[in-house]
Amino acid sequence: RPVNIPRKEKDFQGMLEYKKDDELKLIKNLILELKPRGVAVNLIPGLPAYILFMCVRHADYINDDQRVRSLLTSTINGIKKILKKRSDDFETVSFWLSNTCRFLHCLKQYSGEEAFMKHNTPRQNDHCLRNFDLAEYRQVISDLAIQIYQQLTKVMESVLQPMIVSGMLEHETIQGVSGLKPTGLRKRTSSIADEGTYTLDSIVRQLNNFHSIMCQHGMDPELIKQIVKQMFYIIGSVTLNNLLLRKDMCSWSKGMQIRYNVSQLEEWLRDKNLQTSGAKETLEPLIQAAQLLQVKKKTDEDAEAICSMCNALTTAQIVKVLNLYTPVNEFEERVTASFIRTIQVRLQNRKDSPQLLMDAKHIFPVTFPFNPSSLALESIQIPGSMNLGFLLRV
Amino acid sequence: STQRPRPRVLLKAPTLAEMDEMNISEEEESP
Repeated sequence: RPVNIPRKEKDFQGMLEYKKDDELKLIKNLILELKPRGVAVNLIPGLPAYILFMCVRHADYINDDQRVRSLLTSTINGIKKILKKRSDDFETVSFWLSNTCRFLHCLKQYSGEEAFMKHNTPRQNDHCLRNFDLAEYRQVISDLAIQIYQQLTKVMESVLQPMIVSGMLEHETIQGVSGLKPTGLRKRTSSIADEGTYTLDSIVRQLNNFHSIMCQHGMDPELIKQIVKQMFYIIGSVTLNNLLLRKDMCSWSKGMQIRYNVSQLEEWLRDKNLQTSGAKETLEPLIQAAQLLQVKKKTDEDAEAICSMCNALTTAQIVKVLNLYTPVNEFEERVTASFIRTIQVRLQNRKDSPQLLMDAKHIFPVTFPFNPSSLALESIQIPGSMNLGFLLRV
Repeated sequence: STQRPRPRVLLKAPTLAEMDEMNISEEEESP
């Protein structure tokens, strides 16, 4: 019976040895049956990725190419399987996106390629793979990460979708504006705040929830920025598309409410230090539509100002908003047909898309900038709760 | 510490789509 002699951390080489027959159990316990919530809160972010990589390192160390191949294939298939099973669970998808990226970063950081070794400690350089070049597998794992990113976008969209029209357009929070209704249009909802109605606060709370989950999972900051940009694009495009289809949303007071809501979203970005994410820029068409609702629309000078202001809107969108515009009181006037014609003439040289609605399903291309970790592999300990007692620290 | 030479043996990998196909056929084979 082996005697359990406690070893010092420096004696470990940052590898995990496992029996070939235990590979299935490893995938089952580490990927298929792991609960992201418990792990995310209690353990090192990216721990599953580090564990998998330390197993790869051992297979590489013993120069067993079949074992490396088999482990990488089982890992990829295991991740795909759990994402199919919990396809609409944001926590699971976020968790495996973070871990897949961390695994990819490990494969680069310890590849032995100089470009990826710049920030390594001497000890980390000692831990580089010895026998195999896994560049082709890195490509497969990068493709897998892209798939997971697209899945995450779909999950976010399905959660946000029911909140957007209600929270960004219908619900009114600005005092003194809510009483003003476009003439001839009746309020769609009762004057008593409807229970279960989504407000801007619901959207902000949801953004906080997404953001905090991603942070708990140790998602790369650059990746969080891309995801937030995608979330804002969904909010902006769905809001604008609904505005373009609803006369009751095209009034001066709605313009004011939208601008207030957008300012709250911008404040959220500042609060999370995400101003450089490009998220705000995705709201530009919506911001301009809201401004269009509020500016004067009468003289040639007004037309010129509108044409130079609305560079993120297509001609079709500008014309549609002007056509739908509905005065809220006797001090405002409907936009005249001749004013709209003036705008059309001024914009006829623009080579923009004739499309009225934005593509709310558009997904921006994602990148995974290399983000090496300072964590020392030899210091990693596996908690008993993960049921991985069959892995031997080497 | 000395820098190790770049690993020499390139492990060829199937694409993600090929892995999908292999996985499906394995699942079909298993009872």
